[in-house]
Amino acid sequence: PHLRTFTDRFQTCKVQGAWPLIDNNYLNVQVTNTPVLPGSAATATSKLTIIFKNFPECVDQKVYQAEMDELPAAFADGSRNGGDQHGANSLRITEKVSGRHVEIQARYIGTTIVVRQVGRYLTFAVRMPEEVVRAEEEQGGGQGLYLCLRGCPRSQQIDVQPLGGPPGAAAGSAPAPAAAAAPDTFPYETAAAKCKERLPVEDLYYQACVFDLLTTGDANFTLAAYYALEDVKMLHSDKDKLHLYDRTQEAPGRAAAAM
Amino acid sequence: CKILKCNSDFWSATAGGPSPASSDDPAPEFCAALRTYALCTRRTARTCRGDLAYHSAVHGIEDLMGQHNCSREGPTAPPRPRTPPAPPPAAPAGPGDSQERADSPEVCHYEQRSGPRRANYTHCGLFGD
Repeated sequence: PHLRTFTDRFQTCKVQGAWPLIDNNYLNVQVTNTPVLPGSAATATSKLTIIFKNFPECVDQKVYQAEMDELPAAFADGSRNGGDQHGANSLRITEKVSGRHVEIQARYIGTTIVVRQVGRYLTFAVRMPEEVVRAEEEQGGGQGLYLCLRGCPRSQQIDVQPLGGPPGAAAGSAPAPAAAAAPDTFPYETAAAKCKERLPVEDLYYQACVFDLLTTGDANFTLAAYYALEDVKMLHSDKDKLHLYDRTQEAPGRAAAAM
Repeated sequence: CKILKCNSDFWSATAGGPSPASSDDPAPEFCAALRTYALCTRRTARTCRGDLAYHSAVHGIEDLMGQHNCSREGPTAPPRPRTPPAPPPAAPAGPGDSQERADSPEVCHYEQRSGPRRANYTHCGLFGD
């Protein structure tokens, strides 16, 4: 999947299997990614588990779990709020589009999470105060080794060249490592045209869209990139940083240090 | 700054029994609660710098430890028991839901709790293949 970290770094990663997206004193988010095509390095998110940890006086521990073709509008215990404590409604799930789009407001930690199913796969977006992001560091316990903070490990990053033109053209090249296994993908020009319809700005979301179409031939990924950008527009606090143009590939650790 | 949470945890931990009357006979449970309170304040030290409630708590802990002859080293209090579930509401909004509560405590509103300084928000997203 494509990852935009808390420090606005943008990477395309393999991260097959279960990985932590967020892990701090208040919240644990884990994703499971599966190959989109047999033998492909490219994976997409097929399962998402969010644990809101117990917060005294406000919410009980709550678990939210979504899988392919099952995007519930409730926590695992069937409730839609934070339980029985006095501030239970500071945690709430809202269904925006049945089975397709839910929003979780965790007001007690100033956090908003958006989960969507687009096509077969899931997308995730979060808005969180820096203080909450750093909560693990303050407690001095964890290592902060999670994707939203540190990005993907170098070994898990897919080297996507700038997609400035068709495969083999001087301006860019196809995402060779992942595209090799795709049997029925679009020609570059068709993929670019489809992405341009939804994503007129040729930023990294547009490039991610082209990459996904070239890799899988699944047009639903156009919508995944489009909604990911829509979520950024809703959740990002700096409106000047909505569009990103430079991909990040660097050793893990620098991203967190930059914060 | 989460000093109010430290305060409320301490008061919850010590409300069930009287504090020791004399410094000659320190109550182990009270001292353990104090050590937990001190640990909690140390964890919030960075974000609470300059906060009056925080500095009051730090001084208060020092005083109480001295008054009750508590050692700084030793066991801390066990985790606070969870709030027992309330009786089910008459007309729940959904399965397992609680009734609407318009008067959530301030501690459950991050922006109110963080006070006048404006929080900086960050974003993370994952999508596509």
